[in-house]
Amino acid sequence: VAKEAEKDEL
Amino acid sequence: MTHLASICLLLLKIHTMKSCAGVSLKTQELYALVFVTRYLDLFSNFVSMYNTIMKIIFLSSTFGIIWYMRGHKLVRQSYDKEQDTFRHYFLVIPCMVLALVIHSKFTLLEVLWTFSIYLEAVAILPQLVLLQRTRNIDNLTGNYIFCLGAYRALYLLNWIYRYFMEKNYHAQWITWMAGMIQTAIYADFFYYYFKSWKKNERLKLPA
Repeated sequence: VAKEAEKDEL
Repeated sequence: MTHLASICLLLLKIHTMKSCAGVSLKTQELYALVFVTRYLDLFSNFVSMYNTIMKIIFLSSTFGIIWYMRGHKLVRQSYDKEQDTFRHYFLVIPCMVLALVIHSKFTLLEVLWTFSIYLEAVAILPQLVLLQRTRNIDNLTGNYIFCLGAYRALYLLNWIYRYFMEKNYHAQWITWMAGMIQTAIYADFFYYYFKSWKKNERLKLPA
């Protein structure tokens, strides 16, 4: 499973 | 910053000219929906002060613009209601369905966040349709749309940079794909924008 990207963008 | 610039340009136009001619209320309302569904984590996911402040700016400025276009006596009169005919649900429903099918985690917040990514990619369409119907596109409106398109194109460059330079950066295919589509939708506009700029002519889109 691909690791979820951190939601640090707008 | 380019996104912020686009909002400043739009507010500058509306505030100084007291006119929203050539501006699509449909696109503004879609953007409001994008920001509301994306920034539901405003209080639960603290990234940085910058991130939080920008979220608040994007949310409040979009609602401010909508208020101007719907509620302000003078601005309201300049709205091209008959030309701005794109239906919200044409975009909202397919994006909702797509978010329910393609997402990375089936939770309410994640599906709504994914929906906002998909909707952002196409939210400009009502504005582009209206632009094509507008004869006299003023400079501020043209530059506003240019900045709105440019910020996603700049994100593409940033994603490439982050992918190669950041250790803990993970692939985010949903955002990447949607971002590429979003930028591609502007390709035609960019072409005519640069063409008119080079020739020093007023921006005009072919019918």
